Amino acid sequence: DEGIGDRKAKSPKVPDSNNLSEYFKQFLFPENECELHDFKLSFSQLKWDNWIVAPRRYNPRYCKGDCPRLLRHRYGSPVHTMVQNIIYEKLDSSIPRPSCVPAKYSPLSVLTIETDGSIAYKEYEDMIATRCTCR
Amino acid sequence: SQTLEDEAGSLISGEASLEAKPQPWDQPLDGENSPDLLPPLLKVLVNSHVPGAPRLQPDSIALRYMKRLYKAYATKEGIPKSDRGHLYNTVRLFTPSAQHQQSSWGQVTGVLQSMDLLFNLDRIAAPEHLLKSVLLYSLKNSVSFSSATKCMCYLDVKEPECSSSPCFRSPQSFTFNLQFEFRKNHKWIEKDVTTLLQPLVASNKRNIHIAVNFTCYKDQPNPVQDELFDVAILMAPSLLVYLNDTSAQAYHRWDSLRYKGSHQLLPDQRDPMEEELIWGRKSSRHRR
Repeated sequence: DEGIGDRKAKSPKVPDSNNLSEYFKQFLFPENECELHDFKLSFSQLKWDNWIVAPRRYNPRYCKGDCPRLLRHRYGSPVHTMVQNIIYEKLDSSIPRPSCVPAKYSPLSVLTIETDGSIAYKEYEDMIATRCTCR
Repeated sequence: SQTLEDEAGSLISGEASLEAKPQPWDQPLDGENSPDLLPPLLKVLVNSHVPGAPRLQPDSIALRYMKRLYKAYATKEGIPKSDRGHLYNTVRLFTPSAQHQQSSWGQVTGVLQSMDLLFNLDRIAAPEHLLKSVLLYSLKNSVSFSSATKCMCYLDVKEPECSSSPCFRSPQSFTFNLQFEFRKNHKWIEKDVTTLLQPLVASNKRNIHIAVNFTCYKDQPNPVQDELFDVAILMAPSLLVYLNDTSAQAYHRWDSLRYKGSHQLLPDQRDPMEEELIWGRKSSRHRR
């Protein structure tokens, strides 16, 4: 930087060190980045509590948010996702950007009353989203 | 949820623009052999168009037992606890649809009691394979025995007499006797009847007739307790079946264990194909 014009005018305003991560975040990750959100529902809201005895509350969770442009290291996204992003940005914006979707699930145990009055305990696969990804 | 149900309804009636190929929900939903492709929760969405199917109320004591089982098997959020080593992902409790019982009371031998129970197991779906089944006796809280009380129980499990024309097969009946003890403060007594039920459920018999005769006697006769004792064992047993649901939407603990790395599995739990592969590789290495 020696002797190159007025130092102040040239160099970008660099924030003081304590909110450096905030400063960089604006370049790398969108404000509302793709991540997991809670949605707690009780089966009585769906009028299913006459046959689902347990659990009382069920949180299936969901994925929401924008997919950042540099996907690879953060979401384990395949290279195709970056290609789709480039197509959207450089070639044809009618092609959708990568979407924020669940990548992993966990099972749910349900206790139900059957129509014949018998009682069933069952474990269902893929009922709670546990991780998000961009695809 | 209204729009959601409408959408589900239009999907079912085929109004929505779907590809030509038949969709899973085109199958008859309630047919006995219909592949259970729709997760039961979605099925409720579909069926909620028709006025909710009437539901018989379960036995309150049975419901209390199943809630206790649920707490033992799942967390408050409903996540199956991973510390369970067995492979069943479904437990069904049936109360007898018809029962006839009579008991006589002998001063010397205690109570002799016989019950005729009919269980309808239609809710056991085709992909559900029986792993274990028990007769579940519940004792009233008020009863507590000063001494261990022994019972000899004779079970007769048969297919109900066939109602149609001459039976092609004489009704199968298995008799075996059980010895069990009512102990102090026991609320539930479970007796394993897997060997009896397995052949019937495997051959798709869904109406099971169980005749139970048991005699209970106590170490020292004590008139005061007799009426308590008599009441205690009048409760008709429920039938508990532990099943492995092999359908796609059921949770297969076995799969998740395997994903965690087959080396953690006990040798006998490993997939036989995998076993062969491993041994095959080792033996070829030795030969080399």
